[in-house]
Amino acid sequence: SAGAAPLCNVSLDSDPDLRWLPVLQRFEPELLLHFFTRVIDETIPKWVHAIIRPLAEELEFFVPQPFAGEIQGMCNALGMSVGDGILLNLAYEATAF
Amino acid sequence: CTSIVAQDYKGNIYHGRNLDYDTGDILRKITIDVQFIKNGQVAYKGTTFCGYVGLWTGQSPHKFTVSGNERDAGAWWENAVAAFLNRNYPVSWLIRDTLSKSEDFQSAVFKLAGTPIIADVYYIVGGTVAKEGVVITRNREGPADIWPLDPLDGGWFHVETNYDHWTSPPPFDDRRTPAIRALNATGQHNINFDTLFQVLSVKPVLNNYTIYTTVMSAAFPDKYTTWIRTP
Repeated sequence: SAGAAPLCNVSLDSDPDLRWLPVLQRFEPELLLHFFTRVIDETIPKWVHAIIRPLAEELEFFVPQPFAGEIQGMCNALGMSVGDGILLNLAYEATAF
Repeated sequence: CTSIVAQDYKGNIYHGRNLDYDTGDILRKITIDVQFIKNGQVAYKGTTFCGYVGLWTGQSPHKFTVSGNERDAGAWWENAVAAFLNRNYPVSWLIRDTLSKSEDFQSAVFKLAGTPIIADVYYIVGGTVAKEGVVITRNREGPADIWPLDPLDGGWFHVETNYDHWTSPPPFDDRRTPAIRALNATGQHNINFDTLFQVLSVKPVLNNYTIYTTVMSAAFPDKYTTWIRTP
């Protein structure tokens, strides 16, 4: 069976840290946090998580814009650590580690 | 994952993909199509998961379409070095950056083929006119192979799963052969959005790990459709 994916708009004219907030508002914040924690736990080895998380906190050092601002904005809105937000967004690369 | 780029007998280019991944029970609930709006216009469109700013599937209207498939990523320490010392791009961010900045199919292929990335991947790109279809096999530093459509010599479609196209997939994970069989049964005269979706719905091309199926064609941007698949 198949169902159509919901359609969302993201305005590139908004600041990066604000542009995803209308998308986040379509989901329950607690549910998203629960999902994100599970994805990180199930896809990223714990030793990688322990090493990468503090490094990922140094957001501006290695993450280009607008990605840094977008991730920062979503983490702020959800009360989530920026390190975990970066890790979530590097799930493919982190799995490769 | 399975990506297909195909050209019909009129020269129209169709591009479809299944995204397969673990944790499907979560990802199916947060899969979204996103229109990125600039100055009131759709600059580009893609499919992602809420919270994930990169794109593994996307379309720049009237220019090109892109999908990314996992490739065996090599030694972990090489990826780590690429990530933290060389500051290479994550693979899904390069797709989004390409959708944002590339002006046509050719410049998109150059950018996707040549920009240093953190981990190996396959990029599949479709354009708007005949022959504009390609599978790019990527190493971290550049292209390992570029495989264009060859419709004049029978190559009216390419199927890319998660293995180099010049090798045989392992028997325990051969989604390529059933997809090729289904495309040949469909035929170049009958390929369209609906039949491409049907090909992507043949088992094991569609499998328990499939999160979503997207069909798209850059020349017909309004037809971009994503279906969340339930096993």
